[in-house]
Amino acid sequence: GKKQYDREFLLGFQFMPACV
Amino acid sequence: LKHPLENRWALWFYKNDKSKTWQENLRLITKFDTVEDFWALYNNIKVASKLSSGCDYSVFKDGIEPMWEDRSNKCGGRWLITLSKQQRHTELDRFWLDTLLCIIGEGFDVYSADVCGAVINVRAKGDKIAIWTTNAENREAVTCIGRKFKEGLGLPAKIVIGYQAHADTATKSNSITKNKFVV
Repeated sequence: GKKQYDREFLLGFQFMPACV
Repeated sequence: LKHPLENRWALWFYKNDKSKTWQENLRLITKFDTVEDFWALYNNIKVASKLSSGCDYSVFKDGIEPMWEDRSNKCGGRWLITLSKQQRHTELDRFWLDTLLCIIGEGFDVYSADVCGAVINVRAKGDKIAIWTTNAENREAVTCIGRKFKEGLGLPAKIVIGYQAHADTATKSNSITKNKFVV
């Protein structure tokens, strides 16, 4: 399906470490 | 695993150098198509409020150049937000980020396909943020995008924003372009 993301979802990734 | 975006997007940067042509001053910086790559880019470039006057960022769907002449833009127009000088320090960066999150997250329901990109102009006389759409005659798509844009920025209902066709902006005889739609 269409990849729709809301603001809160997207903001949740701002400071995620690139590698875990 | 990265989270794919619906579209691949390109970040363009414009720096006003009077010795060069408008097109020479416009540079494609990079493209991204995942949530993670968007943040890797956003977190590593200057926020808009720190750019010098005369600079623009544009984020457009891959394949669309951020200029009126592009075939995806030539029949289109823009929802325009004009900011006061004071708002550069209080709201510009949040408004621009929220604009980007709206477009890359496809926040305009079925009308996201009409969105071409977004532009921020940093100017001494007042900064501007706009969402460009592909067809100024698509009233339903244009007005839906305008309403969602306002909502995405958290603008109160009493603030009215206008949509201008690029064809009208390009042929205007003074600095005022008439609004084709308002929300």
